[in-house]
Amino acid sequence: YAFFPGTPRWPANMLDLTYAFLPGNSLTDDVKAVFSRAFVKWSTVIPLTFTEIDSYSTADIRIGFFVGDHGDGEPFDGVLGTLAHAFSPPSGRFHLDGDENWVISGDISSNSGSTAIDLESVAVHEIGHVLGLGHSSVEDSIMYPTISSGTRKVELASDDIEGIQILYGSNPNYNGSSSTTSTNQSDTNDCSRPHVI
Amino acid sequence: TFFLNISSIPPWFVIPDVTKSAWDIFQNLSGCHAGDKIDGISKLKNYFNEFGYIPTSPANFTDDFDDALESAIKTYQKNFNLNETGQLDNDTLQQIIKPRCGNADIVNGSTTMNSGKTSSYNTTIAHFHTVGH
Repeated sequence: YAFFPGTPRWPANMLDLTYAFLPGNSLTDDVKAVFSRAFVKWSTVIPLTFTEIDSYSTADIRIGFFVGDHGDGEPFDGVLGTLAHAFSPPSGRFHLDGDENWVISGDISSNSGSTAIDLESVAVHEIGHVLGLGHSSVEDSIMYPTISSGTRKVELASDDIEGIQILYGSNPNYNGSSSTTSTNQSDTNDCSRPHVI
Repeated sequence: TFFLNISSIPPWFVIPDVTKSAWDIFQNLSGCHAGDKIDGISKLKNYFNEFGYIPTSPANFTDDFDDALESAIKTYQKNFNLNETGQLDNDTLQQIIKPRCGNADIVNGSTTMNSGKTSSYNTTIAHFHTVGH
């Protein structure tokens, strides 16, 4: 796991975060449910909660699909290439490429030759950035930078869990199990926060 | 475009090469190494600049396979658990053209992916033993 330089995280007095979708995207409930499931992956292991609200302008986390240059200096590039990006805490900006062919449910592995991308896989990854994780070299981890079309990866690896729990601690109800195992990959950037094993 | 599930995708979406990623042009650079000058290398430098592997961004990158590009490739190979050859071998190119997150791997010259770790740290881990209790 890795953190952004300076190890930014959401402040300790903001454990209950809100999120909202860009109104102009007019997303269906099915699409919104994908993000809800993605947030649950993280809230299961840390003591943060995520609640959808209607007000995009006041939400802590603002989710939007954009095409090409959308004003943040990081333009999207059409089908495939870069799929999404998100900013470190406490920015809350979470952008996805509106040109992609997003699949929102079911097994996607039978379609590896297409340009289809599993939305939940990307959502879980980007939420990791929103919470303060950088990219990891552990291939099984959610925070690995690449994902092939026709691939679904939505379960946090032990590498992801260890990293995010250094930032926020453990959810008291988390039983410590994870679906995949991986090796702890890294130290932090000049971070005085102790590593607890 | 949103598809409820895989079976709702029209057949023409599964035909290869209907829509190609802009990064597929890097396939033409297979086997390139230091000292080469080939069309398209400047775009590859832009790619590595975008993700933090080449820190400086001149107005226009050249098509020269220079030391900066070789260093960037080695760092990239280390981060993605590939053989550190500094050359554009097939495994490296196949990794480069995969769809990915737009966030940089190296931010302000700093990373804690593989390339940001010291050898002493890895050595310590490699020889650290635990016993179940």
